[in-house]
Amino acid sequence: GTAFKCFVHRPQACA
Amino acid sequence: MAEPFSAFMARALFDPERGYYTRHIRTVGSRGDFSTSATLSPSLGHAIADWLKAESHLQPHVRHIIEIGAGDGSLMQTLRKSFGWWARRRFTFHIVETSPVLRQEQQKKLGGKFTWHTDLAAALASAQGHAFIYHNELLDAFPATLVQWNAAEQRWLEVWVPEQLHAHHLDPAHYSALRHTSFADRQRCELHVSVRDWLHQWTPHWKSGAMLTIDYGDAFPQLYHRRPHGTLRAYLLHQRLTGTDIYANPGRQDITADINFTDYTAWLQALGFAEVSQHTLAEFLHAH
Repeated sequence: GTAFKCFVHRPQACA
Repeated sequence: MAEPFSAFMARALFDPERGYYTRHIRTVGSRGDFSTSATLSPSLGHAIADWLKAESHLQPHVRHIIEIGAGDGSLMQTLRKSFGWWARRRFTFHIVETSPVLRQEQQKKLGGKFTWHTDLAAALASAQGHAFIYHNELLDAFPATLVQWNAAEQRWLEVWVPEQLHAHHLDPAHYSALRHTSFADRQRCELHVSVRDWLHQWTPHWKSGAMLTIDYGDAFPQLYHRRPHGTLRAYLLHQRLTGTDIYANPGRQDITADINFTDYTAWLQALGFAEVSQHTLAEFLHAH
């Protein structure tokens, strides 16, 4: 549902 | 003057003379406009510090930390304090802030151990492209493009202020709502065209690190479940306003829309950035 969410992204080379 | 809703929202929040964020925001005391998760509890600052330590183990060459849109500065203050002396010396701390009022507030609170920038590309340049980035309740203040579904004609129209409907010029390939054709008549959705444009501006300068995004929203189309008028709302002295009341006090009130996380992650993916985790705020706080 609608809520505060936390996403982590990294540049592809570091993922 | 008639203008697209996104232009109205941009002026209401960021006009250099009269914008809510540029001029009128209050950050201090009980009359302050800030009552975000960051200012209510120090636990978010501790959790982000813990996340940064974990990321730093994976990428020890990254020595810069950037907060975008630091509000009254309390999140960055808690975070830096919760590091030990070793981590404090290891990292250079940057704040990206477009609001002169908030920047002054942050400088008063945080002192000289930070570097301020007016845009993220400049902050990344000073970090040679290697940085850990985080932002809390940043994206929801980006000007939203407002569209409305016309079921009879099976097409989306853009909402202008004062309220008029116009043809839009957006590519449905980039916006999940524009590809959705089963809403009821007059369903409204917000498209963060401004967020997508912003990602295109700065991501070419980002080489390594990790980015933590904290914001309010949902995946599409769940985001609009039982919300025929969309998610747009304004806050005037903690009072919630919707509908045409959103247009009533430009510069005096905060305006915000939920984030469509389906689009946000797809845009980052297309630019070469992989999603490595997704949690609710409660799960993130528990994990760190």
